[in-house]
Amino acid sequence: NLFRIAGDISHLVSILILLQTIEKGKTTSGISLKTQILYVVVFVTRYLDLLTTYVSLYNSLMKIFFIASSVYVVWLMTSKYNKKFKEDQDVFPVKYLVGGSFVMSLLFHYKFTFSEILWSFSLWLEAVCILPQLFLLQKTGEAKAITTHYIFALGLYRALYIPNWFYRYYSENRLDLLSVSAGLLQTTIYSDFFYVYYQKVLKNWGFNLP
Amino acid sequence: AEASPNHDEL
Repeated sequence: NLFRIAGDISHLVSILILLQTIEKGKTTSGISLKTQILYVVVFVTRYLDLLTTYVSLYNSLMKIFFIASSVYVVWLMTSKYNKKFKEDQDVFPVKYLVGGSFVMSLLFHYKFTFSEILWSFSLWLEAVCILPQLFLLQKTGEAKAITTHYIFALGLYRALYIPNWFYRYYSENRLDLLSVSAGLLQTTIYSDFFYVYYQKVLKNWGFNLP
Repeated sequence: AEASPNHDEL
């Protein structure tokens, strides 16, 4: 359905924006390494089923892309552009995010199996793993416009999944309460950022016409 | 509705 496709595209676009930002500026300043490492964990734990179940070519290719690109970004940040990388401001206590997500996955899952627990863990972790990035943004005070576009596209992706879940509930009679709950939490975390982004975009491109 | 994980999603 349309929401699902739009969500996936916006997810794809967010990563392309991120890669382009890093390659063009030859720097990773303003980007949280912690958030990027958490994304590697999110994608690897969620897409373990790549090895066991086949959904579609589209599905497999996207999963491989998300795993590969997240690992690539971490490699860029830690190896290639390491010299220019300042980590002193990227100090969000990540252990609470990982620990909290793990507890949530033990409390909420569809089956008590290794892969289902990891899958649930990845949903909760994804919902909160932008926090170090938002924290860094707040600490540095200013951000390159491109970094905010990245966060916007990333937030939009899960927000678009919400109408997709409604659609699936009515058309396929399927309800994935775990995805919906984690997705709502994720969108809530982004909502403050969305508001600021919306205000700035309106200010810069809408009302300030000469 | 059938309560099950949407494993076909990303």
